[in-house]
Amino acid sequence: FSDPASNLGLEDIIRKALMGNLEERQE
Amino acid sequence: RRLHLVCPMNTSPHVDPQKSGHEVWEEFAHSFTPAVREVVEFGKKIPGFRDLCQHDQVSLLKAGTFEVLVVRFASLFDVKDRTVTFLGGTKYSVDTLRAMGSSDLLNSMFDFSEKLTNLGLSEEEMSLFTAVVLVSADRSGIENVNSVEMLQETLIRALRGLITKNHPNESAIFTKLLLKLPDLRSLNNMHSEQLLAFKVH
Repeated sequence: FSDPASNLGLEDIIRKALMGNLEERQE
Repeated sequence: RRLHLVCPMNTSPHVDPQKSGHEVWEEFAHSFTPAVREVVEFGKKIPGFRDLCQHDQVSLLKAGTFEVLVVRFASLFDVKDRTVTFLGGTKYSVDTLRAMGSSDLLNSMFDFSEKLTNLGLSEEEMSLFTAVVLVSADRSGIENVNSVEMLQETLIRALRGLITKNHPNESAIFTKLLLKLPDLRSLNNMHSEQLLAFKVH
């Protein structure tokens, strides 16, 4: 259980929440 | 035997025995997702955070979200009344939660919340401390350690400056705050063990 965040589905939530911001930066 | 999910990020500790493990987990995730999104929004607002590479932003948030939530939701733990308020708004006593099978983690959360609250930090101080909690260069999987370290040092300097300015006669507060960081790591580890136990169950 070395990556509890991934097990919780946290990574998916975090990536989606960050995404808009990251897309803005890429533009 | 009835199951309980003793985490205040859940709407209630009671688990519907008719629901499958997957359904229970989905409901729980639905409950804590808004709080996680708030942590991400908080991270985005930290000056310099968005300049870190995407991989490191995700790594810091993955590793630090629990600790940020512990700081942000310390007020859910009423040390005086020994109650915990769940996201559904209902308060449960420690004894009730203990009967539901809560672990030592709960007591440790109370201890942490009490010590943090007793420092009497302002909203601005708490916010800067939370930023220091999130931006830790020693999290696993960080690619550009130097960049994270530089941001971490900037935030720690800013926190020290703010605490010194606001509490000129209480120089120990800054040290006490920094000592909260290993406490949070310890809580994080205990929490991971609890998650494992729940998932296995």
